[in-house]
Amino acid sequence: TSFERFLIFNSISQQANDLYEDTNAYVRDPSEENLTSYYRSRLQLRDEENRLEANMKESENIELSNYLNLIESLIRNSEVTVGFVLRDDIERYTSYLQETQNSASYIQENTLSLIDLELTE
Amino acid sequence: TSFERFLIFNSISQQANDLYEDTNAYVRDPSEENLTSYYRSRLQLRDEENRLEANMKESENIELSNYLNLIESLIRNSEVTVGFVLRDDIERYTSYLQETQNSASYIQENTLSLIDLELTE
Amino acid sequence: TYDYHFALITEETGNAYWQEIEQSAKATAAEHNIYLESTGPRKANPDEVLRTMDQMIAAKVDGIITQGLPGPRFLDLVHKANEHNIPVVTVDSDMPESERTAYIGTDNFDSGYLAGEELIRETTGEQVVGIITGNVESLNQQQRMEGFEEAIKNVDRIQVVDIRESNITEVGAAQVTYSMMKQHSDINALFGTSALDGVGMVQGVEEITVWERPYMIAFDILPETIHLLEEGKLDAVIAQYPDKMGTKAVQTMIDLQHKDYVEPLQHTKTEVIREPDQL
Amino acid sequence: TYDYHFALITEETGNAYWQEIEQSAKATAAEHNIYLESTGPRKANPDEVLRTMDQMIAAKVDGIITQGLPGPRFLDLVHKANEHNIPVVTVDSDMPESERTAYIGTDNFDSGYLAGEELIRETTGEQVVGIITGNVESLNQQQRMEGFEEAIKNVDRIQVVDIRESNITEVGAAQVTYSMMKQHSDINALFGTSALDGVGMVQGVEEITVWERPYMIAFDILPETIHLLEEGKLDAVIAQYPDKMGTKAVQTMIDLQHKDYVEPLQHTKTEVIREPDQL
Ligand SMILES: O[C@@H]1[C@@H](O)[C@H](O)OC[C@H]1O
Ligand SMILES: O[C@@H]1[C@@H](O)[C@H](O)OC[C@H]1O
Repeated sequence: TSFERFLIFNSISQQANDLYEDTNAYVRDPSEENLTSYYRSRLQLRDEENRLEANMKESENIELSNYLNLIESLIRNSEVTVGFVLRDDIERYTSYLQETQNSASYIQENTLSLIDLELTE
Repeated sequence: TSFERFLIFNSISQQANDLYEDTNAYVRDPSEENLTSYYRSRLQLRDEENRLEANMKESENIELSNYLNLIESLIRNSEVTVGFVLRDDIERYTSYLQETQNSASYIQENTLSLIDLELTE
Repeated sequence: TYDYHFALITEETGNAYWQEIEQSAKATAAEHNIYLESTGPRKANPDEVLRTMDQMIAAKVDGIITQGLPGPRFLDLVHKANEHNIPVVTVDSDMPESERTAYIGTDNFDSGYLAGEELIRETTGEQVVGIITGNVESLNQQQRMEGFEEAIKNVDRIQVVDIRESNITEVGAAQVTYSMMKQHSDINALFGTSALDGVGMVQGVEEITVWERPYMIAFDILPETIHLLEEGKLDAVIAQYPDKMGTKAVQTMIDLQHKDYVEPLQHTKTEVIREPDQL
Repeated sequence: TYDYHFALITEETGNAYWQEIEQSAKATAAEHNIYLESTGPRKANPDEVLRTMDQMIAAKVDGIITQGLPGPRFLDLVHKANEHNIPVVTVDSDMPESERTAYIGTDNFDSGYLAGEELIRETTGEQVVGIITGNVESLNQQQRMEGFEEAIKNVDRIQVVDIRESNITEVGAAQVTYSMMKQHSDINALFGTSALDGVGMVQGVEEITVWERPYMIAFDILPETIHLLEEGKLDAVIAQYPDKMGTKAVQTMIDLQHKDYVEPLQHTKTEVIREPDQL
């Protein structure tokens, strides 16, 4: 139902924010504990992404494939950031952290337009 | 139900945009026809506002009273704009048109946080 | 399903000029089974356009059509798009220093030059000129003014006394015309460099009681502007063809999906319209 | 229901310094049956703060607590708030040219002066100083640097060679420290002027192999910073008391609901901390 999809969108938008926060926490303090919570939140976002894909199977929807690509790009940026922290490359992890934050906020912005779409269809 | 309130929020956010567009149309071309569609869209927003107030009666909610004040301020700014167009005061109707646009976008922004609130309660 | 997914990012969604670009782009896309996603800020806002560009790259579109913008962020984003194999085509306003693959639109220096020539030909005696421009940061507006200044450079009887911004809105153009004429009572010629400036100029002039209406030349053949030309409230209009820009931009982007090279500079027509029946 | 509804707009929600202001403001509000709505941009963004101010005015709150910001828009919005009978109290950074009713926070010129005096007292010989500041546009950061420059004005052995922006983030401070030290190999003293600069400076210095660690003085007694002082990685810290700012701001706003006049300048304490046990 559209309410169920709405709940998934909303949870993805919150998860996207969590992933950014956990990436940021790891950059500021690259401890084992922060790395674990980063991996956990990445996994949760992947789960939500799969749930959305399963739920939308029937309708070929460009907006949705945009949204899934945005989620992919957030996960990828966060992984690259963590990689550069491990390699101690300060110039690179700073700029990728910024990219990670941008992608998280793109997901939040797109959530409202996807919700709007759900309603007006 | 929360889905019903959600529908009202969404419709208010769209109505807010319409009111701004109709105010802008009247400023650009102050015809009888544009004035009528301005009044009609103002009335529609008032109706939605009343619907929301009735629906939320039981819960004293600060976020909601913020939202109702934002709607009031949009309606007031649009009325002042139209008033200055009638008096041919170009300096004033330009600045109030900008205020009207700002208030419409504040409503749109607040819609998402109200929806978020509905879900996480 | 669709063959390709292109993104068109307009300067301002409510502007009739950009709606022409959008409609012709959408129509061309529909003929070729292409999904054209058209978005833009409600009011002109370069930061928002840049952000949307970044979103479209993240959303993995097949091509981005947008105005060329000043500043380092635009250069970075075009570079990033190319890295992700997403060609960028600029439309209406170019940024040749970027890695954009092609520009489709008016030769903006040339169109400003035409306006200057028109003013020289159509007037005699001292001309005190006020210019209303969309935004001083916009590259195409700067080039139009440069072309205009170049044309009147050696004609001493013509002087530009003031330049004001309309923020590409009618209301803005009306307001600045009004306050500019109040400040400079000797202005007897006005030049509007963006689509809604002509209509706004006429409104602004009408708010002030002047003995003699100034000579007025403006941009773009939007219906309201042509109507003012018919009524004799404007003296000349510099025509652009935004619908051609939309069509050609999409066609060029289709070519880029299977060709590496396209014509990088595709100027669309510019001409001076003095009588509506010239169109 | 609540007696009053106040809005606190912070510079950046994720910043530990502002979380201290927020927590103490919320605690004070709770004691007096006041709804304190606290919001702010995720990353420092003055435009967003100004927009939120305008929203709060439209939402008819009873008072706004926020940083003083440079530029005409802040002056307009404070004026507009006063027109709607909504008092504005600035906190952490003042803008006395505006119609704000009171300022609660550090005397920022004074605190910068203290840092300069500390550097003079604690060092001998040539000092080549690099400054890391939050944002060059922030009024409080400017005053701290002015105070610092004033203190070292007549001491020829101390020279500032470079100023860089951390964007009030640790990662930013680390990066600019790193690149500044690479560019100026003679830097032997560092001064950080905002809350996360100290921690970032230490990280930046650790990334570079240097013979001798530079003298380092920073701002704010956040736990991480105090820890670095304990370890001897920082030499001194200029303490501010953001929790006092939060409490006093809410108390002042409560007074303003039934009094017309409050003390317009309420400086909170500033002091130099050399040993953690001074706290
Ligand atoms: O760039 C556009 C310009 O070409 C047109 O003339 O006016 C509107 C602008 O947005
Ligand atoms: O303005 C704040 C400043 O006082 C503090 O020192 O660092 C963080 C800033 O946001």
